[in-house]
Amino acid sequence: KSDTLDHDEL
Amino acid sequence: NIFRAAGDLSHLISILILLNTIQKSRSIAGISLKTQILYVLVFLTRYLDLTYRYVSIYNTLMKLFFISSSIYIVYLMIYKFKNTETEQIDTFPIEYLIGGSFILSLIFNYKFQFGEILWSFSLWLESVAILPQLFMLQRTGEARTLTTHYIFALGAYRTLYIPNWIFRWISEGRVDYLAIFTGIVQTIIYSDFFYIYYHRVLKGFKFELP
Repeated sequence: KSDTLDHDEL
Repeated sequence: NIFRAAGDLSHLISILILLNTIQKSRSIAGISLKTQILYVLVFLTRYLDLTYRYVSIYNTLMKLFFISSSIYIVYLMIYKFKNTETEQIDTFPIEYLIGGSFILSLIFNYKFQFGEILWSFSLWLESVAILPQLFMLQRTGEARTLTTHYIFALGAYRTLYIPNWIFRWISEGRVDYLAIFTGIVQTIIYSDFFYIYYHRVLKGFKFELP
């Protein structure tokens, strides 16, 4: 898991 | 999940209502150019990540749609249906919104990186981008029903994201505190409008501010 959040929203 | 889908749908509908209103009435009366310019900034800074981050075909298409439609709307407002009367009451000082969002994005971000700061900036800016439009409504005291539907659908998008975040927190353990906080700020800014919208527009009265 990456240390930044996955920006998967709009 | 259903909330996120409904939120995205409502976001999409808001843009379609706005485009349809402008094209049909061939007028941009009562629509804040400043708010629309802020949305171009929001979409550009948030969605340019589509050049280096792939999420899904849905995600990519939506991002492309929001970027292109927002630019197209500003183009229509400036070149095709220019309205000096509306411009004269569109006086909200947006440089403060942009400056404030920029400072907040430097303080609050997931990583001090260009892309992450842009992402945070777009969240902060989006939360206040409707202010020039609401300010204009307040000055004129009334609005065309379609304009109020547009603002409602736009506000509903972020409001519907709130249960989506709760859902994702429970089901995935995912918490995007920046998006949640700015989403709540945005919903609070809309709350007064939602209230009047519910009491007047939905009951068939003209949208007039008390």
